[in-house]
Amino acid sequence: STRIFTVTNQKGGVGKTTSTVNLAAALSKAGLAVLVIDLDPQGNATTALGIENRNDRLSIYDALVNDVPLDKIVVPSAEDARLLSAPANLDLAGAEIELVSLPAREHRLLRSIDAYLQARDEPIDYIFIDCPPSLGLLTVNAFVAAREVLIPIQCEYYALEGLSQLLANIDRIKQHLNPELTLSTILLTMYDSRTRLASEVAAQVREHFPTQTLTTAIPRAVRVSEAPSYGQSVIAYDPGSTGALAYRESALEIARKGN
Amino acid sequence: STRIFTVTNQKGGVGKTTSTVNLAAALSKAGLAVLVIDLDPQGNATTALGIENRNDRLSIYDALVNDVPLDKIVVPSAEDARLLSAPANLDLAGAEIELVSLPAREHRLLRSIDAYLQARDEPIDYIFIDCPPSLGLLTVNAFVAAREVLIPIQCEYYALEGLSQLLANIDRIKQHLNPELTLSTILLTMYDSRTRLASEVAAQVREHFPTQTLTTAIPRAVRVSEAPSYGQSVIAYDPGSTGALAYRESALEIARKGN
Ligand SMILES: Nc1ncnc2c1ncn2[C@@H]1O[C@H](COP(=O)(O)OP(=O)(O)OP(=O)(O)O)[C@@H](O)[C@H]1O
Ligand SMILES: Nc1ncnc2c1ncn2[C@@H]1O[C@H](COP(=O)(O)OP(=O)(O)OP(=O)(O)O)[C@@H](O)[C@H]1O
Ligand SMILES: [Mg+2]
Ligand SMILES: [Mg+2]
Repeated sequence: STRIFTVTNQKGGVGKTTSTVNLAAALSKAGLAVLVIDLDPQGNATTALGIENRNDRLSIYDALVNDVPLDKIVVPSAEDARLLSAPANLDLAGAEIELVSLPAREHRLLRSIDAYLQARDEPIDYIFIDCPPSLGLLTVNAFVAAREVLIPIQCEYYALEGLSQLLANIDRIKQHLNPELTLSTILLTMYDSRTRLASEVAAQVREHFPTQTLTTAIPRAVRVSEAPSYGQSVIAYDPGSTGALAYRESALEIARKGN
Repeated sequence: STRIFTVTNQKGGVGKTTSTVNLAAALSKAGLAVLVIDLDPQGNATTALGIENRNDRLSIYDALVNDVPLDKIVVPSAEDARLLSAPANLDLAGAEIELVSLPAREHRLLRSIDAYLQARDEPIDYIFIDCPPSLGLLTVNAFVAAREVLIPIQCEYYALEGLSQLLANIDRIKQHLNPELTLSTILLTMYDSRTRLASEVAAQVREHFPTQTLTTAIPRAVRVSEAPSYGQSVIAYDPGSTGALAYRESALEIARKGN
């Protein structure tokens, strides 16, 4: 069955979008069918896959608020036909407020994904949902639709500050909305082996979450941050770079570990 | 009169908190009275000033939701008695939702600051309001209370993606809630002179915003990211470092430019 991850951390700029796009690209390169759902109104995961962020096209907003079936919204990425995208556009900026008064407001993404998976002939192996840096109704929809949580943690001082809030939110979702949800994966990002701070933060995260934290850490690497300006994953942009290799290794580790 | 800045960008991890804390510290070191208001539930600006983020103490939440006067909440920072903090704690996480049903919900921070400034014997020269990476009611309160907007822009590809949305929001606030609000300052952050991407983004920002973009760019520098782990600004932690000098220069430029 399909593994569904929400990629979440309300701390900003920790590598949610970068990890979503590059793990998805690594898995699709290995022959799997992968869907990236962009739930961030800024639409970074959309442009990173080479898809124009246009307001005159259907987007994930229409699936959430206007009940448009997901198969009318999903498009292939520029780099691989097996790597699919449910793009975001600026309409999504209003969704948090609009969702408040809609029926089943926390379950709309779940229903949309369920209908999409049932209607498809071929299975989807992985779904990654990229979240905005907040814990509002968009992120709640992702928590309800997913079975696994992947938390990217930047190896910097503030990394651990917001974690207790995030874990408390996951527990609350598990209790009231989605008992199947588990924190299965923690990925250390922007690891700079030259700084003491990075190794201290990494050690603390591995100590608190020994089984969830992937062995592979993603290094800070310029090629990773350049790739989106070409509308590509770093896997496609520079396959031999340290960033590309680290994301391929982490994707393999996630696939092997299972849920 | 007091200059009041909201430090805003819904893109995460661009240096909002780091710029708030270090500009404030540079100005207080130069002899000015500065207040940092932490509107981010994660409370990064609170811990960066050496203040414990405790849930059993009054915080900015109490000023916004419970009408507690700001002078009961403001505390001096660990490093300088002239550098004051209105700390955040986890209560703030619920504020976005609680504010929705309160009267004058967009003006509560403005009223709180006005009362505080009137009651004080000595003036406050600068107020910086650190915002979370979203455009919800907390950020709207900051936009209404402030007279100037300072946007930190990370020299990375995604930097320009969310800018049009942010500028549209500022215009809307100016039209309906705060006609005095102006985008006075743009600060380039984490500028890495070795990468082509950084100089391209910087050139684009300076082209679009020639008068607002400060001449000084903040370099990416490890000492800047280490300082918060000691509860200090980089100005206090390592005064001679490239990051500290760049923040002192930018503070000087802001003071000279005026609003
Ligand atoms: N391993 C890496 N090496 C270098 N730069 C990186 C790396 N990972 C991410 N970046 C860069 O850091 C910035 C933040 O990453 P990203 O946008 O993926 O974070 P995010 O958590 O999705 O942010 P937001 O909170 O705004 O959604 C981006 O400019 C990205 O290109
Ligand atoms: N000039 C710099 N050099 C090196 N690291 C920096 C610099 N400025 C900020 N950082 C680091 O980058 C990370 C993001 O910065 P910061 O937390 O200030 O951004 P933010 O915009 O406030 O994030 P959020 O969107 O979560 O509020 C932090 O770990 C910080 O220490
Ligand atoms: Mg993102
Ligand atoms: Mg911040």
